[in-house]
Amino acid sequence: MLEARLAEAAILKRLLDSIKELVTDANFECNEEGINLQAMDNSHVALVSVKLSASGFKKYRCDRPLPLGVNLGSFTKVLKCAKDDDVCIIKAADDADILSLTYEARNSDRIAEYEMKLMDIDADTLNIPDTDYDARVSMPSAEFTRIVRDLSQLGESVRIEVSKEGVRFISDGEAANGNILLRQTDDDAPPEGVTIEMNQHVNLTFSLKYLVNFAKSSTLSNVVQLMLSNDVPLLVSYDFNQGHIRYYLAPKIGD
Amino acid sequence: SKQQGRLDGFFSVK
Repeated sequence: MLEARLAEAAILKRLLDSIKELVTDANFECNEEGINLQAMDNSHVALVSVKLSASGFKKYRCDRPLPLGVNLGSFTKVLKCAKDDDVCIIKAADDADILSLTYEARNSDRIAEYEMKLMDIDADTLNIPDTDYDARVSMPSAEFTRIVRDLSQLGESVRIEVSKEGVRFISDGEAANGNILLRQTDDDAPPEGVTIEMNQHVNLTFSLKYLVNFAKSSTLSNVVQLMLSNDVPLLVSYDFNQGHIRYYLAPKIGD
Repeated sequence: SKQQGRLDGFFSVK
């Protein structure tokens, strides 16, 4: 069985907001180390990977590995019934087809109980190889959100170029183009500053639609890391106290 | 213009 007590429902609410438009149904894989989710979008262009560590919960018990197949739309609706600062307890019995959620109000005696149907989801688990990326950029997550939202007004794609100069985001739309250069901030470390590590010049093009979607995770962390190597998927990573959310995005190819 | 690539091929099924 699973019993997990989360100090604030906000974390789960924000996580669901970060993935619900990318993936419809997914397994939350629970084991004694915590809860993991890995899912690819229908078009096999993006993959999201979430980890919530057992140590991030006020109380956590999972006797044996338990996949909780969830419709993310339904889960989002049930979580909307929780206030951000409610304590959130999720429970599931072994082989059960129901997930129960309890929201305990912080400053009153209100206790709300909800149940959600679980589903069998037959999804392959993918092996994500460890990659030595050619470039690693760390920046304020709000800055990344602004850049991808701004450029998505102009065109469908962004070219990300990492060089000695810094990291440049370039959009070349039909009617307008734009580019934003971020230089490494020498006097300011993350979360406020920008750090750039580069072994090799990187030049890759990505769909802005996906990046705008990923940027929703800025509610979970003040810092985002972009990991890039030529011709391999981009890794966009947000770390927070209880775990992380990582997105992989296949680059656009050819001319 | 560039075509959208896919993740298949980068990640193997466990």
